[in-house]
Amino acid sequence: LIELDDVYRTYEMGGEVVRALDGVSLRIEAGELVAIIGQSGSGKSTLMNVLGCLDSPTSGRYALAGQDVSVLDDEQLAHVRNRTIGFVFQSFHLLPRQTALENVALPLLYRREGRLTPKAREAAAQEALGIVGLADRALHRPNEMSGGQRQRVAIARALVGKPHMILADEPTGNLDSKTSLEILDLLVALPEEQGRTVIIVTHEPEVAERCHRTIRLLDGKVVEDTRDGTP
Amino acid sequence: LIELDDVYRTYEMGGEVVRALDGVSLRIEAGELVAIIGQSGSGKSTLMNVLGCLDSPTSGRYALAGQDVSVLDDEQLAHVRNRTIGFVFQSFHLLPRQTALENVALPLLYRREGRLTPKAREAAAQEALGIVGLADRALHRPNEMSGGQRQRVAIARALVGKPHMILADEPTGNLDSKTSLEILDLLVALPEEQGRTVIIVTHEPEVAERCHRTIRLLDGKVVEDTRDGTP
Ligand SMILES: Nc1ncnc2c1ncn2[C@@H]1O[C@H](COP(=O)(O)OP(=O)(O)OP(=O)(O)O)[C@@H](O)[C@H]1O
Ligand SMILES: Nc1ncnc2c1ncn2[C@@H]1O[C@H](COP(=O)(O)OP(=O)(O)OP(=O)(O)O)[C@@H](O)[C@H]1O
Ligand SMILES: [Mg+2]
Ligand SMILES: [Mg+2]
Repeated sequence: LIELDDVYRTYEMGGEVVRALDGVSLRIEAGELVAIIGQSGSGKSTLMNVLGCLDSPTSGRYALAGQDVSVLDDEQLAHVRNRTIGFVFQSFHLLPRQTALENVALPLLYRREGRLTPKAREAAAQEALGIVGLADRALHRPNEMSGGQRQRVAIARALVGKPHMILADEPTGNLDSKTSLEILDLLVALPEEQGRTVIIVTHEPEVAERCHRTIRLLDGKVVEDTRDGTP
Repeated sequence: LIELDDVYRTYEMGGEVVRALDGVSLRIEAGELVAIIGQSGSGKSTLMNVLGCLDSPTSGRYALAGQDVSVLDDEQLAHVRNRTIGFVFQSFHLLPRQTALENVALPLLYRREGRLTPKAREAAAQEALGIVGLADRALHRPNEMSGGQRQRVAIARALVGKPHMILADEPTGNLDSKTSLEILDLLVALPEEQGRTVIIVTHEPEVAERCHRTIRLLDGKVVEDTRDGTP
């Protein structure tokens, strides 16, 4: 499903070059459950942004379902992001003036083909909120919620359109252990029960342990790639 | 140092009342190292905002160093916040168009008495960035940094003015275990080595274990208050 071929992502900052991704090659099959781990600043979010078609490599190739993503135009990319990928951002990126319900329904609103009616969108959003334990916060805006509640709204939004691939960047960073476990159970079930691909950036070993495969980044490179403890 | 007396913080949302703090009474002495734990939505950030003089209780009393905070005017409150309290926010609240160095120097810029020269402010900010491992990111803006780097800038900013009291709302939520440990070592040393009061909201048991005292919130109430495991 995913093929990264010698991908670089660099930034130039006043004469200095920051190598956020420094030659990454990876293959991830459909239905895999993968944890991405590594130190702060090692390139995890940058990798997720490339995988999620939110950022393009400085060099190297990214093929998604066999298609080279760099030949897609903006409209096609937006379509891929909307239909195929559900993204939980490390900093949530919720719309501050919209309610939780409106935020969660957003991916459905952006659809062109097979678009649901407003009533059906609202029902799907309410259901997604229920799954993350926020049914009673549907009409709250982000600044009327706790940090962990906002994080769960971001998770519900990523799930509502039932995308094939879920990219979750530190989805339990603001959650207590009990809520964390509930969210994790839900994410881990998606490959098993629905064949969807789930990639989770995490710095918590307990989260990585529940994934089939763990990829470790350091200074923009893959330094470890193990399946259940075996390289 | 801190005395909360039957503090309530409620919100009215279209006919429904949300009790973020539902009758909290607490005493925290100067120099204590306290962990605040509890489920997502249990009231931890609300408690921190009240302690940090960023929010006032709906009812009840908050006395800081013997002084009832509700009788202070806006200018006096701003002075208390600037001089006495260093706050690490759960969502960082960095200024997006300023560099890490400028963000960290901000509390020093706001001082009236005993104000440092621009050169001295810059040196203090650079030192604080060094302490959190970000000396080489001083000129980066928040969107040119990773999530964990932004979190550390927020921590450096809380420490730069050497305030008596540090309120850290989930300071290691976006950090890998190694960086987390370094930040924790640094926070835990402040009461021991400098007699400062440190209150850390955390959902990670390993962080709570390093504090002398743990206060657990549930539905806006204190349900547990133990010192090294003893109530
Ligand atoms: N402005 C507001 N209006 C209405 N309800 C609010 C508002 N701010 C917070 N709340 C509610 O108050 C409760 C406590 O929020 P708080 O942010 O203190 O929780 P928390 O313990 O910090 O949670 P987390 O671990 O998720 O960060 C939550 O249920 C939240 O939805
Ligand atoms: N726009 C940018 N300009 C310059 N450098 C950048 C930019 N964005 C990211 N970086 C740098 O790229 C590196 C990788 O960043 P990235 O956000 O991928 O790290 P991360 O592994 O997600 O870290 P964390 O665990 O702290 O979230 C970091 O050192 C960061 O400072
Ligand atoms: Mg990141
Ligand atoms: Mg909070």
